[in-house]
Amino acid sequence: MKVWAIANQKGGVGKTTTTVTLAGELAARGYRTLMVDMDPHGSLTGYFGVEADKVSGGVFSLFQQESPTLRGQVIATCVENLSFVPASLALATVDRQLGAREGMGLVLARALADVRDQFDFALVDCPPMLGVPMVNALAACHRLIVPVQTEHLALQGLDRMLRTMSMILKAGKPTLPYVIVATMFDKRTKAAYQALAALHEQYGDHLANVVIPVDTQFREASRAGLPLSAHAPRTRGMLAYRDLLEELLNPTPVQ
Amino acid sequence: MKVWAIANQKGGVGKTTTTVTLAGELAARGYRTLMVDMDPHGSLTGYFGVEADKVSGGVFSLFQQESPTLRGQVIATCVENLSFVPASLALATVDRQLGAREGMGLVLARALADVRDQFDFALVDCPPMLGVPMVNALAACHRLIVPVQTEHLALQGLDRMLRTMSMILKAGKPTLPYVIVATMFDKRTKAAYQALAALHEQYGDHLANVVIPVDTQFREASRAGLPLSAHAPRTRGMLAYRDLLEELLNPTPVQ
Ligand SMILES: Nc1ncnc2c1ncn2[C@@H]1O[C@H](COP(=O)(O)OP(=O)(O)OP(=O)(O)O)[C@@H](O)[C@H]1O
Ligand SMILES: Nc1ncnc2c1ncn2[C@@H]1O[C@H](COP(=O)(O)OP(=O)(O)OP(=O)(O)O)[C@@H](O)[C@H]1O
Ligand SMILES: [Mg+2]
Ligand SMILES: [Mg+2]
Repeated sequence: MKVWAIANQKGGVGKTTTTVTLAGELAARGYRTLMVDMDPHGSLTGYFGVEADKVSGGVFSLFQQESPTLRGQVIATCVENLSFVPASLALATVDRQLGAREGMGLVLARALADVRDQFDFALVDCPPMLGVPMVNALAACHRLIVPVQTEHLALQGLDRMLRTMSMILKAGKPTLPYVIVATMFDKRTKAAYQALAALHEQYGDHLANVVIPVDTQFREASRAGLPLSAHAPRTRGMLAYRDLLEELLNPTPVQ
Repeated sequence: MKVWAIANQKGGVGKTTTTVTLAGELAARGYRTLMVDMDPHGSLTGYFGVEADKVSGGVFSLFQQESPTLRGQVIATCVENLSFVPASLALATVDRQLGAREGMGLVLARALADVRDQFDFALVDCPPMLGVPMVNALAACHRLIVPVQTEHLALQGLDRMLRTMSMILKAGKPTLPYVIVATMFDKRTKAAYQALAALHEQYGDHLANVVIPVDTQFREASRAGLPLSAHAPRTRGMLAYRDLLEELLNPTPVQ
């Protein structure tokens, strides 16, 4: 089983959208795909019609068990080969209550190891905060996907965040392969092209060749509670994520 | 001094943009205005050209002092009557390190009381996370402003979050007057009108009459490091925030 984490401390850059769209496409291609919602706000959980405040177990329960297990926590979606582990409100308390305890960064990695025969891919959606839930996702994943909006302010925090992320990981891993994905690209504004050029100059091969365009169908898909591949398979946003998936399945050495 | 907090656990809804734009307009009208950046990602700090990883004091230092004071932490901007207290990376550790300690929710309130003669308004920009920094902002403010995108998924988590916020506060205050502001309204999509109608039905008088439209000038202003009132005072986004400010300065009883 391959584990991908989708993270960025900046809010509203398309983390949940990227997780759901890539997972939907993997499932449509026949891969058994698990999504994990590590965000206490529960956007991914809500996308599939479950209210985060009605979830009693979910991801949070992993932090309460001696040996964390996902058994009994996986919810099937109406899409074949696609299921998810929901978030709950209590995830917002993990840092305050458990943050200082030993080994709290490896809970998700241990739980995912337990189900590695049942799934081909696990995609982990992160909250917009450098805390215990995100650290767990970074420690558990084989590759990190960082959606970034193509605008000036979003680039400022990116470099700093990537340094902080590798600092968090240093204790655990040599380096974590990461790929930056430019999202919500609006080809009508000059600033978007300037930001894209700056991203390419600074990150080179870590920047995905594919750019995700602005597409109102993403919001329509989320209203319908369906991944874009099931809701509007021919729209430009979906075609871009399909190309991105090709790139991710056949990476260049750096990524 | 009036204190307004701008918060929403959902990311990328326009919290920082709302803080900077309202503060810029207050300053343009001659009010001495202080912005406080409680987000460890430091978007507001970066907007005004300061790197959050180069900040040694800032908001985080309040959590380390016996009697928290903002003296020496306030940075002037190039706009008259407008200054700010920067965020630093260390804010991301507050929950893990200090969250369980008594009185950690009142640090900002005590520090702002210290400078209440120097400013007419203090606007506090919150991170997209229910944690100690946001709790401090809620405890210190007289009014809560909640920017919300006019799309279906953003409405799902709103009700739950408002309930959680008032639970956090119950121990401290009777109720906190809040106003919901619909942002990034795209008049070309039917879904936006449906979401706005749903907001009005569910929240009635708590919903601001003014709706903030999509406007590419916000990104241009952030590139220039200037509030919109200084960068493009006649653009439709600015006119909407001016109307919003009128509404906030002359509230209806519920808000
Ligand atoms: N390429 C796109 N074009 C248009 N809209 C998009 C695109 N990608 C995402 N969106 C919309 O932008 C909003 C924010 O996206 P999303 O919730 O996925 O971001 P996020 O990074 O997960 O946010 P958070 O920080 O709250 O977790 C949603 O309304 C989504 O439908
Ligand atoms: N009305 C608007 N029209 C167009 N773009 C907007 C509008 N309001 C905000 N934006 C843009 O949307 C992006 C997100 O806004 P902003 O950073 O203010 O959100 P936020 O809620 O503070 O995000 P975070 O959750 O990361 O703190 C920015 O690029 C900003 O310039
Ligand atoms: Mg999300
Ligand atoms: Mg912000």
